[in-house]
Amino acid sequence: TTNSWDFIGLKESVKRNPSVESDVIVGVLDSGIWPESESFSDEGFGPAPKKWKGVCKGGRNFTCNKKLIGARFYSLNELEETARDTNGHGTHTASTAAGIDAKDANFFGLGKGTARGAVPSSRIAVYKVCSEFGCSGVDILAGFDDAIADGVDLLSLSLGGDPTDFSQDPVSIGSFHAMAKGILTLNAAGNSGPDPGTTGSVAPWLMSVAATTTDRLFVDRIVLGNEKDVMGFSINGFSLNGEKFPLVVGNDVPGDCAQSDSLKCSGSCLNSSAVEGKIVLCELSEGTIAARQAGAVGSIILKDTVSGPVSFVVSWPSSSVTSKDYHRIISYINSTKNPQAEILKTESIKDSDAPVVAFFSSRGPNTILPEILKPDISAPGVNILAAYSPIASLTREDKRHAKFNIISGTSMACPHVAGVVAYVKTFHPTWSPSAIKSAIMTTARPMNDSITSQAEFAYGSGFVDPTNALNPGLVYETFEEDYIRMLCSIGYSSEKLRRLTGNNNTCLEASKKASPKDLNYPSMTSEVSAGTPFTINFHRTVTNVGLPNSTYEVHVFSNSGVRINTVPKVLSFKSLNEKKSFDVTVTSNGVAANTILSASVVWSDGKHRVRSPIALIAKE
Amino acid sequence: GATEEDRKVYIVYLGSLPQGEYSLSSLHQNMLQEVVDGGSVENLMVRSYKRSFNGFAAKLTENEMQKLATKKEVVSVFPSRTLQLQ
Repeated sequence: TTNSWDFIGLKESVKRNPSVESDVIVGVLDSGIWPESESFSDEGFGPAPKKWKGVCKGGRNFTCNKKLIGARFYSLNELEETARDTNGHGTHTASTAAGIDAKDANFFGLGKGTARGAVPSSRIAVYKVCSEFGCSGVDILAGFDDAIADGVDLLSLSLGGDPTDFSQDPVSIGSFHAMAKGILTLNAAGNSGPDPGTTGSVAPWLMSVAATTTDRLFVDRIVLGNEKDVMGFSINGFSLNGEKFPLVVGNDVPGDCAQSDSLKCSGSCLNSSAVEGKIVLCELSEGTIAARQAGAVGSIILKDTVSGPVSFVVSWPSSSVTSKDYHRIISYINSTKNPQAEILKTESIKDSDAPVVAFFSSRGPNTILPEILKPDISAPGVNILAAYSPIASLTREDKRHAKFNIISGTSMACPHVAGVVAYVKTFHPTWSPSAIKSAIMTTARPMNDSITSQAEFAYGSGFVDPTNALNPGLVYETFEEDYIRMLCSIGYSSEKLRRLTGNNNTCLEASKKASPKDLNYPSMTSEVSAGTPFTINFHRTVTNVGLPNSTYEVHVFSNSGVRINTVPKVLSFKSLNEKKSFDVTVTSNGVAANTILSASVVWSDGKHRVRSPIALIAKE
Repeated sequence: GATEEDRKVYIVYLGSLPQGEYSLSSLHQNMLQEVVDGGSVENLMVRSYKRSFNGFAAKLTENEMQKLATKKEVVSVFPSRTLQLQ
């Protein structure tokens, strides 16, 4: 990407461990890859790491290289016979996580810079599990089955669906076996926000990623005939060359169709002779297409105000405006006999509000396991410029092609955290998946959710901070047996668990009585009953990965009116890898239904800050 | 009396790989054969998972799916959902 890694803090000059980095294999389960993209050039690369057990089976005319070391494709319907990316999505995500530097990357002149991944020296293995029809569960499991056996170090899955029980969800099943082999799976939280309980990425052994804005905001200004500016949002590489055009409202120039439709400029409901050579103001996004088909020179579209500054690629002069600005333009039209406007070419400006959670990013609480906070972490997922498949259409409507594209989604956020996991792994190759996940979560930058007020249920532990994640001080570790105990506590039978793990695991009585909230997770969450006093206890154990001789003191932050007590308040370590346990008790006299109580526990030795968020939601 | 149209793709999840030497493809074929009334199951088998975990995907009727779900070696049987790029 040309901007987001700088915004995250992973600058080009950041310290690296290149020899270890070249041994890291990033597995990507997606829509395939465009192997000829300059982001995947292998100039200067040595042979594939010795641990690599995979193959290059990308189909006809598909060649791997020393950067892109593996490719496989799957197709339930046997329609796809290549790992080549015809969609663009897989090329975008793979290059975001692990692409090499691609100079002068831009999208029709916009977002110009060097597009780069987090770990340019790492290797990529691609598993094409998605086609134009979506990503079938059969193929996703096949991708996991191969990727784990091939020897990837981590897996990035920018795909998902509705929340589903772990035993019936291919992503939960595949990522469980990956975790058991020391492979951390990164998964997009989903794009079904901002309603609560929408994230489908729910398993505690994977890391789910929410999407945020970056400080680069794409704006597309409109200059009215009275020379007043209106701020619009779209990714529009077209210029009207300083010329203003007559402005008309779509519902004032209906075509041969029902009046109610013409209000929204939908379908063919525009009078071609009345809009030709003019800029049309429309209430629905379809208006962009309707106005273009009717012969207009441009369009201005009303955009939902809660959606925030997400811009979409448009294939002609078109901008989107908020409701307030839409009505400003209507007022201007009503105030003059000859309303005119010019739509300028998109420019980028600094967004000092960033990072803000994207409106579309799926939210918690976790509907399958409410005692585990999801999503886990936030990363850039709005207007990300990265490599694209040159044969893919830019959007469903825009049939142009480009080597780079600017797109948005939790799909774009997921490979950012995959890149950070790979980066941390280059410095700590022996750390467990849970240790790396904990390092990233406890060092994340705190965020605010001013748009939807869903706090941690929107952004998880906060905004990813790769350089901080290298030195977390303490980590919350969780291993297969801990997840087994947790599954016992939610009713999985001993027989089922024996099958799942292949071990003689039985559910001890103690495990059956335990609560899943006591899984040693780096965040803490629970549902509480609304309107009644409550006391919630969380038990946690931390492992010292900082300084051998260190003393950590606890600090509690809360603006929720709850009382939080931690026992003990000091943790003293004498050696590395030493473990210490503590309990956190949250008490309250009761809160109204649907209230979100947000707090955090921070352990600090003066050098490290180990932050765990606490998020409670009051239910009827 | 189920027709080909009644068959849907289900994933039969069997958990972790068994210890020792096994031909998992044969094991999966046999399990499928046990629930399908007569005929070859070759065309019904969609995929075997045998490198990192144990399971298979097959075209099953509702009745065959129910029979498989009651087998003690089965962790879960569920329809293959289609997920979306995000």
